[in-house]
Amino acid sequence: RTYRMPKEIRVEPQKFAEELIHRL
Amino acid sequence: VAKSVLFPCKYASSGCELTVPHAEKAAPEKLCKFRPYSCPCPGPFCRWQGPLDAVTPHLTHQHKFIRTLQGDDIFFIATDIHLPGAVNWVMMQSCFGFHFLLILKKQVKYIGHQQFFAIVQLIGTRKQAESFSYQLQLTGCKRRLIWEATPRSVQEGIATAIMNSDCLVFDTSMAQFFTEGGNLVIRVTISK
Repeated sequence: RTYRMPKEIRVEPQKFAEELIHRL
Repeated sequence: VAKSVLFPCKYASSGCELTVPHAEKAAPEKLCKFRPYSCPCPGPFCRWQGPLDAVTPHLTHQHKFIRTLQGDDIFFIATDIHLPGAVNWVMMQSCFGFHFLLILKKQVKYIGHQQFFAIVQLIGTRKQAESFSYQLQLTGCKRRLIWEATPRSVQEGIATAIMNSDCLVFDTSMAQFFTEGGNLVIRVTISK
């Protein structure tokens, strides 16, 4: 049985304004 | 009179056929599969609600940054891990005929202490989620960190899991053992 390397995916960061909302 | 009459579930108009005495309505309504689902995308902006089968199309079309990868064993590469503040990395993994939402969240739980939380959610009911398990694995130089659990259902959300640390949790100092070139690689394996 041949080993197949798992596929990979690059996931970019999503920066939300949660911090700002917490500060308000 | 109310005690002797059977009442329809609150979500009868969406297709639920359950009828129960008034006093027993609350519990099944909480778990009703016809109950509208909220958008599981992390972030405070989306107020979308809809049926379960519309959740994946909603994520794909309205949250275009969420990409999907097929396969039960994948590498999730979170880029720019050092970005300050509250940050999310989100993607979908498709396998066994289901979609899973993978979330890596960086947030400040205690003042001055940033933590990462990684969790897998099934886009399905709680009952469907029970038949799966997932493993998250971080590998660094002679170090390995593994978390194994049952996926949450999007019905439940992840807020409680994060509050109770019922997910993979690590702080920024531990993250550095597994980070290379600003990227954190998480191997995600889902099994049935």
